[in-house]
Amino acid sequence: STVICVFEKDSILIDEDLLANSARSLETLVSVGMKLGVATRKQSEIDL
Amino acid sequence: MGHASSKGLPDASEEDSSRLSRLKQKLHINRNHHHRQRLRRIFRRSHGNSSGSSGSCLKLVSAEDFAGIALLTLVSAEMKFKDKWLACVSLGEQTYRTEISDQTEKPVWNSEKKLLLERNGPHVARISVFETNRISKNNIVGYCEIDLLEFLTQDSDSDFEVFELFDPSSSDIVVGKISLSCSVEDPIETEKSFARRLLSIVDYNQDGRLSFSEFSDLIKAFGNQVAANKKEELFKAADKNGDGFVSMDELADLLAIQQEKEPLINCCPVCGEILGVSDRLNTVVHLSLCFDEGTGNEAMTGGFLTDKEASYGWMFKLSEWAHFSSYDVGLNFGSSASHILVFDRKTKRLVEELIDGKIVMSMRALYQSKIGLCLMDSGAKEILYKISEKQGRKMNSAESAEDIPKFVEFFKDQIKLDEVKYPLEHFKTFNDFFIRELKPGARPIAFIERDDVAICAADSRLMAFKNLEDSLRFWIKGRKFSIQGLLGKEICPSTFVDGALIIFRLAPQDYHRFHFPVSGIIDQFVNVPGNLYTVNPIAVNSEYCNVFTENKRVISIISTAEFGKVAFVAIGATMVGSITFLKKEGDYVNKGDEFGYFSFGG
Repeated sequence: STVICVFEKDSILIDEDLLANSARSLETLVSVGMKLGVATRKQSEIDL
Repeated sequence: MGHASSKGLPDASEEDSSRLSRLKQKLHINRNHHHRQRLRRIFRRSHGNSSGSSGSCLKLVSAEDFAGIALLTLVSAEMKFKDKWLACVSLGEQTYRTEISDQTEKPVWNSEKKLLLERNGPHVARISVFETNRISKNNIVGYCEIDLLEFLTQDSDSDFEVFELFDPSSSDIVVGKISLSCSVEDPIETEKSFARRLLSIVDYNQDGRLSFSEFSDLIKAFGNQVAANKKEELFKAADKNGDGFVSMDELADLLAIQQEKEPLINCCPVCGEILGVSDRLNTVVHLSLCFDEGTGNEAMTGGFLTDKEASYGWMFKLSEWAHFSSYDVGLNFGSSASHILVFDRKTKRLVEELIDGKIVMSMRALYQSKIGLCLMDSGAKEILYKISEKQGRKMNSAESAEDIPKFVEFFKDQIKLDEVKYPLEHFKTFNDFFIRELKPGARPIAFIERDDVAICAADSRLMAFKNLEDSLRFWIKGRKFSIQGLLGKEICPSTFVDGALIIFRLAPQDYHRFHFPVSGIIDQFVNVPGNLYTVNPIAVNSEYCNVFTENKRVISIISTAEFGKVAFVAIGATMVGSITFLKKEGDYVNKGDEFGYFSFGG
């Protein structure tokens, strides 16, 4: 089984490590609650 | 026994060639030594004494240990009234059936089936003809029994024979006639067709030849450690013309020659059965039949009505979930094991997820080949659904709870029992355990106070893409994939077109509850019925299969202040097709809250 989440265009800045692995066609093992990304609307205010 | 009442006449112009062909076909079953010598001479004259695979077939197999593939064709029947007819052939424990004919007195099926004939195995085929117009069930009208070994050794010039059909309640009453033909497949053709099938399965780019890496996968799947260790050497030996690839003929030659001196194939890549090292013909026969099973190449279908039947074929091995019933995955890994590489975000290391080689082979055969596509069109979708429903019933039974300790032991490195909310005794069925809850705090939520930070929705293997184009470039190869296709017509896709796409794939051992990745209000749920293909990367990476847009799924839309709308798509898969939600439309939810779970069922 699989869950797919679709976000509106330009609404999320996905964590770079997840994107980098995916761009190598490599899945990343994750757990519930791990950070996925940040809303772009508040990106300028956020320093994580 | 059946009574041949008339004979068909061959076309005069084809008589010579068809006689020679029949003689060759009967080569392996004739019990008369002198006659066999004569046949051997005919065979030599027509084929020469060439090297390679044809040469190796001059070695005769004695009738005592005969094993061969008989091609039985149910051609047509003449009945005494009009109906829609189907015919069944049973041999030993196997039963196959034709399609249903038109409404007629003279049904025509032309249905073929390859059957294994062994000297000490069953060889009397029972053929039954059913009328199908009854609403409640099919009704047997006539039957006959035919000794196939006897039939094949008869000296006949005809391509088919006609047998009387008897009333099942009285064998004195003839209710019709049936025409059928039966021939033994030429062993050379058996070997070639086997090589062709093998090649098509590992020939991932479908260029009709094997690269070294494709060849390596094949050798690994044979389960022979010795061969796996010297695959470079074998590849060079096979690649006779030195072009860096192994063609179908080169592969057939390698298998024929190598299997004689040092067998390559120790176990069947489809069913995993250990094969006798000294009996080459039986090996090829076994593999040919096993690879044919359920491919849709044959006109007659087996139906897979029972567990036993299903487990014989590769139908049951179409997903990594298959071992919930057998627990055989991983136990015989050896050189047949394959793996999927995954990057563990927590340990920042690459880890290998082992998956049984024969399952990889079967899944590739089904999801990444044109043969598989035909299979899907010929009823495999329904079978996947039935298997899943049946598995659901089984996993909801009290007896299934007995499997929990075995399952935990099997995945002992990956299931942390100290995280599970209740002790094992609490779970009354396997499904109960499968949808186990975790203790509070077992999954810390990142930046819990910040709703502008999204989190992972499931314990899973994740792929993330900024947009559809990237997802198609790096991962989803199904030709029909689109955001519109994924979300369906009911949900306005324009909001999501070109949006980011996150895929969470759950494996059998994972915690199977999914959580909210964002905080907001649930706007709506939309059920989309569909198939239950596997969601394994092998299927997702196949251009022939569109698992995400064709599988059964439920789409929910969450309205958030920080991300706008987020579509959450829960997709069922083979075996695990049941999707349950713990929230309803209009609920306000916090990121990290439980949203629902997947469980066994259709």
